[in-house]
Amino acid sequence: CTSIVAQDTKGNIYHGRNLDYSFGESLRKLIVELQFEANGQIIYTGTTAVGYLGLWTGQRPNKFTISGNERDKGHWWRNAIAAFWKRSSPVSWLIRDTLLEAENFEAAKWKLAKSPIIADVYYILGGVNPNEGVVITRNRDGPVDIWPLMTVIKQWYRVETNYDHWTTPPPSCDRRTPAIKALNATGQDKINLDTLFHVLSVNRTLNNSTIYTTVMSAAQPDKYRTSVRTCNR
Amino acid sequence: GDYPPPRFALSLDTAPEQRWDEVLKHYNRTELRRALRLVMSSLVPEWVIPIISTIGPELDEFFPYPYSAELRGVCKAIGISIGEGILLNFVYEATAF
Repeated sequence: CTSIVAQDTKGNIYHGRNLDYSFGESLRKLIVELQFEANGQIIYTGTTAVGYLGLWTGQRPNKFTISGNERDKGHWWRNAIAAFWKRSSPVSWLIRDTLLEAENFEAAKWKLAKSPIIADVYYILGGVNPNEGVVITRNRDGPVDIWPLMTVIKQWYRVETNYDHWTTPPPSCDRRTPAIKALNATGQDKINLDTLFHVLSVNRTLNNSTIYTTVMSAAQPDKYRTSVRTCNR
Repeated sequence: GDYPPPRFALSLDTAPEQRWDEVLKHYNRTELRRALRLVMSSLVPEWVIPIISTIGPELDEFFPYPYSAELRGVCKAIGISIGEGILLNFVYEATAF
């Protein structure tokens, strides 16, 4: 997977993601966008596969956006213990709970960072105000690292794939470098949902395992857009 | 080419056991079962499913509301066992290591 959170020169926050997985032929047919509603109002929106209750991509309108990327660490039996003994949350259920319960970016950030979960993961969060963008590297018990946007030092985007950001991804699976090159070529003054979609469509960042691309901006909730990708590279 | 997926409303005011029915009615259940079982069989040995299914009666004990109820409703609507439903929904946790 690849997730990007970025801020333009006016302080608008944009968030996009590619979800990469196996079983493309079967899985693409099952992808849906869901509007979770109560009292006739949209409480949150998300993208998932039919039959899968959790969300890996979602938006709370006018509050924040979330995506989750796989982080491979540890042992399967530790995940099993976390699931059945500690009763920790599946990582995609925590995204749903956060979309439902958190009232703002800060509340969402700490809920995603601190709630016990079954398996390691990267949570990427975007808000509605300048500098409200962060990558949270998680283990089962809490945050390993919190990596926010820092526009005062020209760090106007964050790219997270499936490797800790302080390490170098293996060349055979490097989706980070092409995304960074594309973001730098785009520039902060030109970044928006359309250009972000193009960044997520560059070769290797978009790849044969990409199931869907979503671009979203919590401040413009109607612009939430998912594309099921079939013209992969 | 690329295409937008269908968009559906899912009412949180509806009982969790029934809230996915509106979405699932748009899908052929036989094809859905086949697709989901294809994914599952590639990830999990078949003998695991009956073992996980023993959790079924204790679902509320292991999984929080409303997910336990949603899971029960989705499994019933699609026509898969609780064990299959649990494995599908824990596919990340079962493979991320």
